[in-house]
Amino acid sequence: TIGMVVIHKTGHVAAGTSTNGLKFKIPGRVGDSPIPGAGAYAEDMIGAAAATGDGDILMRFLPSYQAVEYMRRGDHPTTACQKVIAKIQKYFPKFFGAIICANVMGSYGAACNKHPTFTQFSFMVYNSLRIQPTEEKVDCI
Amino acid sequence: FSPLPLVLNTWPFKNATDAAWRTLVSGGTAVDAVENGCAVCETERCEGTVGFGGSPDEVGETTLDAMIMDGATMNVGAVGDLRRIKNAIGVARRVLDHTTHTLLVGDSATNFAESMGFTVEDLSTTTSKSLHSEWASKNCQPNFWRRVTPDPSKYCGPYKPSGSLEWAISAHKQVDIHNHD
Repeated sequence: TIGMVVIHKTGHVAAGTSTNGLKFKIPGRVGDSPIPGAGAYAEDMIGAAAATGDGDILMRFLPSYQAVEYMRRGDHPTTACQKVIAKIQKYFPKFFGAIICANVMGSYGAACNKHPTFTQFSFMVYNSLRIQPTEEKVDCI
Repeated sequence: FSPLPLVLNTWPFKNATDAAWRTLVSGGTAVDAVENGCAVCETERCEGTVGFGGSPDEVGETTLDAMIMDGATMNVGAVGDLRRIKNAIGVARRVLDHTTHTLLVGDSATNFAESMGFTVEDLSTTTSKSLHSEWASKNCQPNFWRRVTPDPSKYCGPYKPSGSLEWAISAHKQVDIHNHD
């Protein structure tokens, strides 16, 4: 899956996802990716977020919507992402998932749920301070 | 000094990031950038987790999900379980631009895509067929069934509901960095 967040220089915000889902899913199964607020969410004046992982779990928590709401209340994108992961952890400690968050000021962050096979999450960043796309990593929590 | 514009995407899919950035630099909107960035992943298939030829379902078919959201208007276009169309994010964009709906699914989404000018084609590849054959040869392991008979941790379907309350398989063990939404 790819989840993408774009903040235009005017402050206009958009987000999106594209995926072929899980291997060997039951035919007809749809994950979180095409669900607004789950796979991704965007709101001008606030920011945007996109989630990735086990869509059957993620979609139950509307993580992208929740992250944007945290940012609306003033949380830094990193904090917003971490709060979302922490919420899901309470119910599914071993879930596979990560989220990226960005606000209209251009700040961004990411978070992921740590388990033995997933300790770091890689994501890509490109902004006006860089001359090329840059891979960044966060330690899962 | 403003760090805007900003492109951020999950996983180390560099070419998608670059495509979105180039869209912005050439005067495109944020929505254009998301569409073009995700479309690159659909073409390149991004580690097999996006686009055609990846993640076959139980019958060996690849289906696609995609969504695009405009934060200025709160308009959304999305497709789920899209069959036989490669450019899922493009179809989602058409849902956003040319309908007042939010999400189209399955064969009806395919029909919509065809009416919008998208090519209907097989999404399977040698790789996806091989993946599915290997899975079937291993008694359909792993799978996402529970509380059915025959025992889904040992046998293929078709399945019927059973009275057992046991979880046959933990889904957590099946979803990882190579297999995700």
